Amino acid sequence: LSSEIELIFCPHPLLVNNQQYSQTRYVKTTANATVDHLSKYLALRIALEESQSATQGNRNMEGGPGAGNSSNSCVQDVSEKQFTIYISTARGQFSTLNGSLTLELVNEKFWKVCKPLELFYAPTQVQ
Amino acid sequence: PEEVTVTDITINSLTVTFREALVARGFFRSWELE
Repeated sequence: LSSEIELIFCPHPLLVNNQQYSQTRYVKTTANATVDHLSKYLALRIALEESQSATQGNRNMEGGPGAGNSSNSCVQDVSEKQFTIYISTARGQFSTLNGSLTLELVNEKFWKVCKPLELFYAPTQVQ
Repeated sequence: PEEVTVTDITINSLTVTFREALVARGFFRSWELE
C-alpha cells in the first residue's frame, strides 16, 4: 500500500482573484497520486460545487423538476488539463508541477519538511 | 472534522482516493504536532 500524503491546497495568490475560488482545501490522498490526479480531482470538486449552487438557485427560482439536468453534463466534462498546479519554491516564486509527477516525488523533491504539502492551483492559461 | 468528502479519481487505469475536510485540525496528523 502506498503511504498517505497530506495537502493544503490553495488558490494561486497571483493568478486567481478572490471572488473566483477562495476556498483552501485540506486533502489527504495516497503518495502514488500524480499531479494530474490532483488537477482532475480539483476540476471535479469545483464542477460539483458550482452545479450544486446552480441547482439550488434553479430550485429557488423555478421549484420544478429537472432543475439539475445541466449540472451532470458539466461534471462529466472535467479534465485534468483545466487547472495547473504550482508549488512555492522561494519567496514569491511559484514553479509549475508536471502532471506526471507523483505527490511522493513532489514531497521529496520540493517540500522536504514534515508538515502538510502546500500546493497552489489556477485555471490553465491557454497560450 | 465534522465532514469528510471522499472522491475516487482514475487516470490511465490508476485510481486514487482523495479525502477532503472543511478544517485541518483533527484531520491532519502532522497538524497536531505543531
